This record gives sequence, structure tokens and C-alpha cells, in this order.
Amino acid sequence: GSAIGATGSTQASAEQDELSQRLAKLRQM
Amino acid sequence: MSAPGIATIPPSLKGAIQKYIRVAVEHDKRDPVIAYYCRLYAMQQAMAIDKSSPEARQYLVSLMDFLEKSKNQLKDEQAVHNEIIGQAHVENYALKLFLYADNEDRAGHFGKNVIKAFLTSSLLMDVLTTFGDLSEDIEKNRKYAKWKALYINKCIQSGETPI
Repeated sequence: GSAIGATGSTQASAEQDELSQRLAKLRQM
Repeated sequence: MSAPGIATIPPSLKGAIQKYIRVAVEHDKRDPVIAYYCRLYAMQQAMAIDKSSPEARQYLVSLMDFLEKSKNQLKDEQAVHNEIIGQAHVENYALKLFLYADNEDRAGHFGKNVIKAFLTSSLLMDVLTTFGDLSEDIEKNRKYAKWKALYINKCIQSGETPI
């Protein structure tokens, strides 16, 4: 159970990072 | 691809961003630059509140897709591609709206459109924080516009004449 949970949260934080990167790129002039 | 609508905002984000998305929807045709920056502001607010629940992530990804698409579509619009010009655009628009509402108010014209103009101008002054700290004047106008919108609304509901 914990291994699956860890994979899930890693995936979630990767997606969050992706959103932050896309936001930073969007705001580049 | 159409803009993610107001109805699709997840409950965890609704209170914080619904009003800015509404202003964006109202300006999609009238002033796409205003619509773009309202959504950008909503995106930033939403990401600070909840970007981990599945509903929020799904919404944020669709909002981001739409923002990227809007920026591409508005490729000739300098105010979208240069945030210094963008800031001036949003600031001018917010102040114009504020002055309209203030003039109407001082002329004794109290109506829903005046409330809405005060409210929208204050929301656009919130959006201006995307570009950094607000000037003292704008901060003052933002507080006044929010208070005035609530005050006129209260008077209309209770049948009093605003002073």
C-alpha cells in the first residue's frame, strides 16, 4: 500500500512541477 | 478549444477564483487582454490554494491549456507578450472603470451598473498584483471601490438613498 501511495504522490508532484514550469514559460516575454 | 467555464471550477477553488473567471468571460470578446490577465491571475491564485486534488489538477491543466492557446492566438497583441505593456493596459482599464463609477456615483446615479463597475474595477486592481506591489493610489482606489460597491448594494436593498 505505501509503495503505491509514494508512486501516486511522486506523480502528483511531477504534475504540479509541470504546471509551475508552464506558468513560468507562459509569463516569459 | 473553449475556455473552461465557471460551472467547471472545483469547489476548493470556487470562492477564490470564480469572480475573476467571470470577469474574464465577460471580456473575452470586448477586451481579450483583460480576459487573458484575469485568467492568469486566477491560475496563480488557484495554484497557491489547491493543485493537488484531482479535480483541481484537472481544472488547472485545462485553464493552462487555454491560457497558452490564448497567448498564441493573440500573437500580435503586445500587451499579452510584454507584461510591462500588459500592466499598463490593465491599469488604464481598471482606472477608467473606476472613474466612470465614481462620476456616476457623484452625479447621484446609483444603479446595478455602477455597483458592477466599482466591483469589476476593484477585481482588476487585484489582478494588477500579478505584476508586483500596488501603488498607494491604486491600493486606496481598490479599497474604496470594494467598500462603495457593498455600500450602494446595501442601500439599494434596504431602500435607503446612498450619501
